[in-house]
Order: sequence, then structure tokens, then C-alpha cells
Amino acid sequence: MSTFMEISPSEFFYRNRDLAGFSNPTRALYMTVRELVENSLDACDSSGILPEVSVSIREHDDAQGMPDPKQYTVSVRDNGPAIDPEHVPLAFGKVLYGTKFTLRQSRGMFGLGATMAILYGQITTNRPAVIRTVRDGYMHEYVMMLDIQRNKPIILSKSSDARDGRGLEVSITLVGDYSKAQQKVRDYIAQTALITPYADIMLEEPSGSSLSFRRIMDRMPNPPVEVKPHPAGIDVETLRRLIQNEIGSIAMHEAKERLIREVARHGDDLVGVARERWDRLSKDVRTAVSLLIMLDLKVEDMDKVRIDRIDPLAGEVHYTLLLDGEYATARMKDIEPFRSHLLSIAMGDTLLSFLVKNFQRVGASTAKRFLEYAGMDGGKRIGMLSNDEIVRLADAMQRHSGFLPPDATCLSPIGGDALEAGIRSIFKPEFVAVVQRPASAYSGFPFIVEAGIAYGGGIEGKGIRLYRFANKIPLLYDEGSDVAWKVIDEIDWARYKVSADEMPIAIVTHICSTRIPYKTVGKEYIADRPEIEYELKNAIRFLARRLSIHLSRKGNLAMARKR
Amino acid sequence: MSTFMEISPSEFFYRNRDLAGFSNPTRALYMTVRELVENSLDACDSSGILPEVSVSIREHDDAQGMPDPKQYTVSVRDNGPAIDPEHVPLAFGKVLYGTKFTLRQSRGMFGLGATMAILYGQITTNRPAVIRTVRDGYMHEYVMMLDIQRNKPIILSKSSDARDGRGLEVSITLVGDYSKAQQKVRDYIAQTALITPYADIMLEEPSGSSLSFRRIMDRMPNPPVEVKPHPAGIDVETLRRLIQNEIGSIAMHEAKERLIREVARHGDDLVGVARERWDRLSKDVRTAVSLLIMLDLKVEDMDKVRIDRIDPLAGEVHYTLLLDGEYATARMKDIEPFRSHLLSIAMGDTLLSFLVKNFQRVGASTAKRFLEYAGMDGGKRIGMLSNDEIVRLADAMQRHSGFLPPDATCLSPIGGDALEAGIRSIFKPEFVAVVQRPASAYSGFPFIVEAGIAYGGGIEGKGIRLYRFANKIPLLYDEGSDVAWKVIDEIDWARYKVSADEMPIAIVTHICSTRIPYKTVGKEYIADRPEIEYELKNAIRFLARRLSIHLSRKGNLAMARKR
Ligand SMILES: Nc1ncnc2c1ncn2[C@@H]1O[C@H](COP(=O)(O)OP(=O)(O)OP(=O)(O)O)[C@@H](O)[C@H]1O
Ligand SMILES: Nc1ncnc2c1ncn2[C@@H]1O[C@H](COP(=O)(O)OP(=O)(O)OP(=O)(O)O)[C@@H](O)[C@H]1O
Ligand SMILES: [Mg+2]
Ligand SMILES: [Mg+2]
Repeated sequence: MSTFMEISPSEFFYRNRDLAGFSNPTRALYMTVRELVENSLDACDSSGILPEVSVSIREHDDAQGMPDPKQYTVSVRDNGPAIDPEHVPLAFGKVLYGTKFTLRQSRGMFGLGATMAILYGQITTNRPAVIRTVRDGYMHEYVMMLDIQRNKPIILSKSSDARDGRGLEVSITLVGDYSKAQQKVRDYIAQTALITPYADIMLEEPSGSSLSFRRIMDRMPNPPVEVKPHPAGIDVETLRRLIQNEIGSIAMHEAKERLIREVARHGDDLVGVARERWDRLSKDVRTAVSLLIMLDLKVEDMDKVRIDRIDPLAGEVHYTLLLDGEYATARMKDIEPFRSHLLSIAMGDTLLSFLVKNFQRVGASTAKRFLEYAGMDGGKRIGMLSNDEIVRLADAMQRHSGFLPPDATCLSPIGGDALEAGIRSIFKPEFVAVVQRPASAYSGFPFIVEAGIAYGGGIEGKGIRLYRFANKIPLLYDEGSDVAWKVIDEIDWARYKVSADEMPIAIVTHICSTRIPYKTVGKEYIADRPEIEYELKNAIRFLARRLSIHLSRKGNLAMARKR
Repeated sequence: MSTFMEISPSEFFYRNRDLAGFSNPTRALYMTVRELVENSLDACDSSGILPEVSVSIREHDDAQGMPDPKQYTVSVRDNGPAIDPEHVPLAFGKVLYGTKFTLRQSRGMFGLGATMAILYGQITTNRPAVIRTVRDGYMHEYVMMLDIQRNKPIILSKSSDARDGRGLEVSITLVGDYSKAQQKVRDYIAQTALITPYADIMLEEPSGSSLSFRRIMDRMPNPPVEVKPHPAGIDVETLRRLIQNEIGSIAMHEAKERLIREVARHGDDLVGVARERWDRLSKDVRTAVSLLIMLDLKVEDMDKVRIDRIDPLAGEVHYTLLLDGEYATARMKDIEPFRSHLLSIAMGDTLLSFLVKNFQRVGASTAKRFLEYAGMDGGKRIGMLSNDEIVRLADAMQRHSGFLPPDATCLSPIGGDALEAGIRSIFKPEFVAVVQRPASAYSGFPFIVEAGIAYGGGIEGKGIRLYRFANKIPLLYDEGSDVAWKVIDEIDWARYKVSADEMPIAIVTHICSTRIPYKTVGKEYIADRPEIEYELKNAIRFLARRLSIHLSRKGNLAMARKR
């Protein structure tokens, strides 16, 4: 018998935790470290604070002397801006909740990393997580678990103490396998230090030994800035929402007090009083009273309804009755000046000014050229666009090649110097070359590719070893499925006199974007978007040429010495 | 400035639609076909109806004569049980909503496939989907779109007509690229016919040509049955929920009327009246009045509270105040017989009978052996288990090797005959061998591996071609990352005198399970769980031996003829 059921997003990720990378004790221990470290670095980056992050992994008391897999407590502490205590329960207790849903480069993007780590801890040990947030002279400590079925936090206890300092500390107890995860965790910390040379990072291991990376530069990169979308990435849904935002959500109940003051208390006949006082009414009150009249609502009932949108083409008001969540539609009556007022509110801006106002790097002339290409009239009011016209507009936006390349202030690449310094400090190679490609975009999301090649010196082993990064996160799994590997594999290294299987070579690739096209929720490898592949290929070829020159010079020098 | 935001699951999958396989017009067109076909076959399978599924892909009127990618309308119709009309809006308009969250083999598992296809159609064309459900003498038609931000359906229109017949039809208009997707769509339909030899499947293409597969057997496999979980897969969260279910959710407000009748109307002193009438009270009323007394609630207020659980160890009642969703805890007062009654309700069954009742293939002796291994007392009441004891129990369940192999009635393999018939009908080979491995389990989820090898005859090309299936779904992407490919790659074919790169060989692998460990939401390839890899390896080796025998016989025959 078919019983329909809804599951919450936390229930979905509980049942399908492999999708989020929490598939077994080894991988989960690694993921817990990375999710917390990435959160700490994101927080410091966005506040311009030079990061100090310390990671401690200790056996839990009850697991002393037992074999892996066993209970560990992972604690990550930072000197970041911390979190306002009232936001802590939901930030850590709710999946699909966070601050990184905007168009700006950050490591996090899904709103679920930290909560997944807490979830895994809970389902393997039934122990709570401990969150300490220190700022404004206080430390607030939350001991919490998750209501997985309802996607809500369960706060077991909450306390506050006076304390100086600033930062966040998260502690999670989970069943992990450190004997298997150890190498990956160490590599993750070391590679994070490579790509974030302005950060202090420390790892304390269960055995008591520790790994410490001091910062090798004191200059923070500029924090990335939130930008408007680029027109080339726009699908119909995004375009419709931008139009909707422009026309404005019509929050009728917000004007209630003013409506009472300006209209209702002057008489019972709403239509008559409003008409008489029309010139003195504010725009919001005009809109509110027009809606009351169209929907036949009393002033007292105006909080019971939410206006969804006004359809100027059909002359209808779409609204939701808040008590039962039902959608409803009302035809607008032919009563002036109310009807005309609502129509002009609903019609919104002209298409031309809408384009200039809502997209990055679109000025009046760019907009005009685009409208000509799309075959649309820039004077048309956006609220009057038909469904087909909106689709044509989005479609033309995807195909038009005349837009300027994206604005890269939303990105925060490492920069050639910092990348070279990081590579030298970790590999101590004989030769390094780095390159930063110009900003490009895939599906309208700006991105920059940076890469470096290192040869000889302290590099061990034979053959090319690839170190992949995305938004300053080291990617340590599924190399064979990643676009960077594909590019390196397809380069004809012999042409550069480089022996790709024999020489001691390290290649570092870094892609930064407002949206990294990961193929999995566990952020392990990147899809082969053609624009990204193109930039990587050009970057690697450039580096291959530079290495080639170095090797031939070295070869010539050796030849010269022999004579 | 950090603004915390929540996004709905549909918003998550809209922003991250690559994760669900809807990354571009080619892939999306393929995914739309497969999500709808898989739904139709699931519906027929679970009702024991011999499936008739017809797929039509037509250019949309507005796209006539335009180049790819362009608007197509994909319609999939079946003769299945259809859906009760009142369930249609949520089934298709809500992500994470469906009927396949149970422990039973089905193609679907996430509750989002059809909704994702409708979503992609909406964001590329802004057109609604049309759902027609025919049963009980009526056809009900829904024309709908999605409120992506709120994860709710938007019903544009709804109509009903008298009509005979039974089944469901879904039509979605989306921007697709049939010139690129065509081969994959045809392969998908052909391979679905191979693995579902009891189904009639038809595909009508935009050009007007059609592909039709008639069923080659009239016998349906037994529909899979829902089973209890197997103990070996149990994590702490699942165990806690099973214990919670056993103790029973205490729905206080359900007893309100009876409480009023049996107690409240006999006097104002709740404690006194309840004590006096105790022997005549039903169990639910005893529980309800005890809770009222412990929480100091009036009878009128009993709907305002939801009892979450009673903690018999701590002597506390955990409840939620429904008005504001706040959690609260009350210590139980020392008032009898109410306190003792609540304690005995909360203590639940003995551990021994809990195990026998809640897990598949666990009888009293299996349970006793396990409890001995876990070092726990079978007489202990489950409501009295401490946190640590629950964790120890789950842990012991994962390590204990004395459980019987899982119950396979929840599985519905194709069977050797049907697999062989399907292979012969599609490949027309010179030789076929098939094998079905015994049921096994990974993480407590039962699974069965079936495989077939075909050689020569109508098989084209050189070298092994792999056809992968999971729960009767053809998997056409990411072969290189799949566990089946890994196994085939690692077999030493030369040992079987099989030239893996030269001979015309087709290998078919089919894994069926109550939960396929896909690595992505798009269900493209399967994780290399050791238990699954083991069964695949044994199956392929068996088939390699059978082919080897055939080839040597064939070789001997040829030799004999030559003499
Ligand atoms: N160390 C920290 N300092 C400040 N804020 C933090 C810290 N850790 C987490 N947060 C806040 O908690 C939110 C939720 O974190 P979570 O890791 O669950 O999601 P996310 O980082 O937004 O996305 P992702 O799932 O991709 O990691 C973040 O968006 C951030 O606002
Ligand atoms: N053709 C059909 N006949 C009967 N019921 C159907 C049909 N198609 C869909 N349904 C119902 O609608 C529900 C939602 O379908 P949807 O494809 O979105 O999710 P699912 O099949 O449960 O999981 P998945 O995301 O893995 O496909 C199904 O669970 C099923 O109950
Ligand atoms: Mg995060
Ligand atoms: Mg489905």
C-alpha cells in the first residue's frame, strides 16, 4: 500500500550520507576536520582576520587503548569573528542553513557541512557537539544534538561566562579510524597551509605529536565582494525572480499603521476617503488601500493575507491566505484611481533600466546592443513581459556573445607571489613557475584559474604529482575524475621535453569561483565545464613551456661544464 | 555582513542541479526520460501489472525547424496503478516526497526524480507540466508548476472527466538537445527492455520514427516485500528510533475525549478521581491523566503539548509546547500510581523481545547468542538503556558475525532465465552464460548480484563491452568510476584464454538491493562496497570460466574439422 511521506533535508542526508562524503569512519574523520577548518578559514577571510586555526584530534576517554575504528573527539578552534550566540543553534543544527548562499567566493556553499559532521558524530556515538562562541567580552557555550527527522537543533544546555578574546570552537565526538585517515588529514593540513600562506594552522594528533604551519606572509588578500549576477548565466527562474524583486514584494501589512492613520481613521467609506485624500497618501499606503479594495478586505484583516504578485497583463492579484496557506486569485475591479495605481506598481521599470540595474557590467550601450540582438523593445515595462518573452530574453542572454567578461571583485585568488611562496615553502624545489589566467566565466559564474609547476629539489618520487585546489580547499580524493587530471593527461608532455612519468614534478592547480561545479556534495572533484577546461589547458601549457626552458638551460649548463 | 538564510530542498537542487544529473540540455533530456520511465516501471512492478510504457519526445510547436538545443515535450504514459488524484500535487510538486522511503527494492529512492524533471522544464521554458491520472472510471488532469523557493506545487488548473482505463501520463516541456541525447535515449530504452523482458516499451522520436520492444515473457517477478531491518546495518540513530517506536509515541491529546468521559466529568480533583477510578481506566487514559498531573496541565490544555519521550532513568518527561515549538522537560513528581504507570510505559519491552520483534531473521536463540557476544542482559527494559549501552549495542550489532544472512523477499532479481532471454533477444549471440549469486548484505542492506556473459554472433566490435544495471535501471554514464568496471578491469582474462581487448564480448551486471549505494543523486555509478565487489568478482569469474569452456570446445571442434 503506497503511503506518501515527506522527509526533511537532514533525514535525506542521514539516509544518503555517502553523497555528502560521510561514508565510513575513515572518510568521516577526514570530512569532519575539513568541514570545520573550511568554516574557520571562510569566517576569517570574510572579516579580513589573519587566521589562526588549531585542530585537535584526541581519543575519547572511553576509547583509550582500543583498536580503530573508535571514538575520537575532533575540536577546531579559530580566532575568527565567531557567531552571534542566537544564531548558533540553527547554524549548526539545521541542514541547508547558513550565510554562504550569495554570489561571492567562499569555501562553503551548501549550508550543511558542519551539521553533517555533528550528525555523523551523533549517529555513531550518540554524544552531543559543543560549540563555544567568544566575542564582545563573553563566551557562550552550547551543548547540542540534532532532531534529524525534523531538521532542528536540540539544545541540551547553554551557558555564558565573561571572557576576553574572539573566535569559535567546535568539538564533535565520532567513531573514526585515525590509523587509516591520518595521512589524508596531515596532507589536508599541509596543503591548506600551502594555499593559505597567510594562515597559522596547527594539528594535534591522538599520539600527542603535532604538525604546525606558521604563516609566511602577513598580508591578507582582499575579501571577496558580493556582486550582481552576470547575464550569461541566467536561466528563466533566476530572471523571473529578478523581475519579481524589482517590482517589489508588496508587503501590505507593513503599511497597516500608516493606513489606519492616513485613511481609516478619517472615515468608514474606504473608497471615498482614500479618493479624497489620495494626493496626501504615501505610495505604500496607496498600494495597501488599493489592494484592500480589490480583495474586499477589512483593515483588521490585512495581516491575514500575503500578496504574491500582481499580474498586470491579466489584471489579477495573486495572494495567499496565511491561515491555511491556500493560493487565491482576484480579478481587479474597475475602480479608480486604485486599479491604475496597482497596474503601474505591477508594471515596474523599463526593460532597459532593469538590465542596467540588475546585472554586472551592463551599461546602457551594452544593454541596447543586447536588446537589439534579442529583438526586444527596451521601453517595454518588465511587469508586462509575457511568459514567452521572458523565456526569449533568458535564451538570448545565454547566446549573446557581446557581454563584457565578468567582474572579478567577487573572487579572491591567491596571487602569483603567494602561490609561488607556498609552493617553495612546501616542496623546496629547484624550479618554480606560476601563472594566473585572466578572469573568465562558465554559465555566468566568474572564475579564475591559477596554477604552478615545481621541479626537482625536495620533490620526491617519479612522475607528475597533481595537487588540486578549489576556492582554497585542497581536494584529496577522486583525482582520476577531476577536470584538472583530464587536462594534464591530455597534454603532450614529450613535446616540451618533459618526461611525465619519470621527472620529479609537482603541479598545483587552483580554481576560484563564485560557484565551483563540484560533481558531489562531498566537494571532491570538479566537472569538466568547457570554459574551465580551456583555462586550465592554457595555464598548464604555459607552465610546461616554462619548465621546458628551464630544463634546456640546465641541460646547456651541464653540457658547458662537461667541456 | 553575515545574513543567515535557510533554503528549501527544491531551492538546493535548483542551485545544484548538476548533483541530480540535470547539468545541460543533453543530459537533462536523457534524465527526464529515465526519471519518468523508472517511475512507471516501479508503479507497475509494485502492483504486479505487466508494464506498457510509451515514451514520446516531440519538438514543441514553437521550436519547429530550429536547431538544437530547443524546446521538446517529453510524455511518458503507463498502464500502472496511477495515483490517487489528491496525492498528485505533492508527489510531483515537492522534492523529498514519495512512497519509496521503505526497506524494499525499487528504482526510485530519493523522492525527487520527477520533480527535478519538472523543475528543469520550468526553468528553461517557464511552461507547466501536465499530469493525467486515470483510475476508477475517471481521468483527473493537473496542470502544474513549482514554487521552487518554498518546495510546493502551484496548481494552475485541475479538471476531471469520466474515462475508462488505468494509468498515469506525465508531460514535461524542456529545452533539450536531442541530436546529442538521441543515442543515449535509445540505448536506455533498449537496455530497459533487456532487463525488463516482461515489459512493453515504446519510444516515439521527434523525427516520427519509433522504437518498439514487445515483452518476451508474460510472467511478472514477485513484487518485492517490505522487510524489517537486518541487525548488521544498524547505527545508533536507527536503533534509537526503533526503541522509541517500541515504547510508542505517547499521543496524549488522542485520549482527550475518553479522559473527559472516564475521569474529568466525575469531579474536579484530577488526582483524587483518577486514583479512585484507576482500575476502570483504559491504559491510554491512565497514561494521559498521569501526564496531566506530572506536567501540571488542565484538561483543556492537553492539545497544546506534544509528549516527545519519557526518560525513565532520569524520571523526566520531555515535551514540546506546540504554540512556539519550544522543547521543555519536567521532573516527574512522586505521586502514585501515576509515576509508576509512566515509568512502566516508558520502560518498554525487554531487550530480548525487542530484538526478536524488530529485526529480520532474529529468533530467540540468535538474539541470546548476540546478547552474550555484546555482554548485555536480555531481561533489561529497553527504556532503561543508557546512552552508552545503546551505543555499545549498535556497535556490537555491526561487529557480530553470528547473524543469519538477510531475508531476500525484499528483493526482486530478474532470475537466470529472464536474464538469458533478454540477453539473447538483444545481442543474438553465439554463446550465453548467466549466474545469480546468493543473497548477501552490505551495511545490513540485502543485495543480490546477477550477471551474464555473451560472446560472438550478433555482438559487434572488439573487446569487452559492459552493460551495468542496478534495480533494473540501465546505467549509461561514468562507467570508469563504477565498481563493476573495477572488477572487470582487475580480472586476469588471459588466464581464461579470453582476449579482453579483441573478442566480441558483452557482460551484463545487475545488482538489486533495498538500497543501491549510488555515489551521486543522478544514479550514475555505484560505490565499491567490499561486499558488493566480492559478489561481482565471483560472478564474473564464474562466467569467465564458462566462456573459457565454450571457447575451448569451439576450438576443439574447429581442430577436429580440420583433420
Ligand atoms: N568557525 C566559524 N566562524 C564563523 N561562522 C561559522 C563558523 N563555522 C560555521 N559558521 C557559520 O555557520 C554556517 C553553517 O556552516 P556549514 O558548514 O553547515 O555550512 P556552509 O559552510 O555555509 O556550507 P557548506 O555545507 O558548503 O560547508 C556558515 O554558513 C557560517 O555562517
Ligand atoms: N507513473 C507513476 N505511477 C504511479 N506513481 C507514481 C508514478 N510516478 C511517480 N509516482 C509517485 O510519485 C512519487 C514521487 O516520484 P519521484 O520520481 O519524484 O520520486 P521517487 O521515484 O520516489 O524517487 P527518485 O527521486 O529516486 O526517483 C513516487 O514515490 C511515486 O509514489
Ligand atoms: Mg561549511
Ligand atoms: Mg522516481
